[in-house]
Amino acid sequence: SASQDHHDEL
Amino acid sequence: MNLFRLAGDMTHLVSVVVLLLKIHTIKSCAGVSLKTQELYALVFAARYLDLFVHFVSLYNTVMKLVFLASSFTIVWYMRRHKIVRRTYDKEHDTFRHHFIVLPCLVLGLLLNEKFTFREVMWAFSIYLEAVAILPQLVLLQRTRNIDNLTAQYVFFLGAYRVLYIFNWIYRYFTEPHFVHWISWIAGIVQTLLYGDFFYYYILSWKNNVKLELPA
Repeated sequence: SASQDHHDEL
Repeated sequence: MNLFRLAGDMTHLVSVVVLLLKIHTIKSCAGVSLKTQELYALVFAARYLDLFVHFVSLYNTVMKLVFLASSFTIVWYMRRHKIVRRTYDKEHDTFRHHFIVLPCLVLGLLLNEKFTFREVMWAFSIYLEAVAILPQLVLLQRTRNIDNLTAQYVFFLGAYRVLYIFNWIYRYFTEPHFVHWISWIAGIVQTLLYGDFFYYYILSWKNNVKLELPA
């Protein structure tokens, strides 16, 4: 999913 | 989102709020390293480039804005505010932080998850955050009477990273292929840098004496 290759942590 | 990560984010938030309140209320930044604050502002600027292009959640966006606003506000207070700037311990805050920005940038270029501008900037921000506390720890060693709020600021800043390590352990065991070597290694290095501060902070708290870091 898109969020997979993005950093979801601050 | 797991409890460790939420607790970590809240602890991180508390640390910047404590510092901002201290500076805003008593109009003093004595014992606070401007260099560490500038490094943190740079960390957030480099890490949150995707703030408006990639929406993760309302929480994520709000927290990014809070961290960006608070870190730049603190730098502004320490550089520009006519009263606060006079309380800045300039002659003791001498850590050459430029010497850590460049190696972190080079490391970001060499070790990243994808060789794109945003990913290189993200890796750079992770490495930079790991060492951003150094000027502050050096200043604390040179500051005779460390005031409680500054010590609490550093303590919460270290505690948030400890909680993030628990968050990574939790996510590793609950999410398939959740592997982020860059964050993990940098996060562990960052936490280790707080090691002796934690030791002396807890000791001073237990013995109820003023915090003193050996030079």
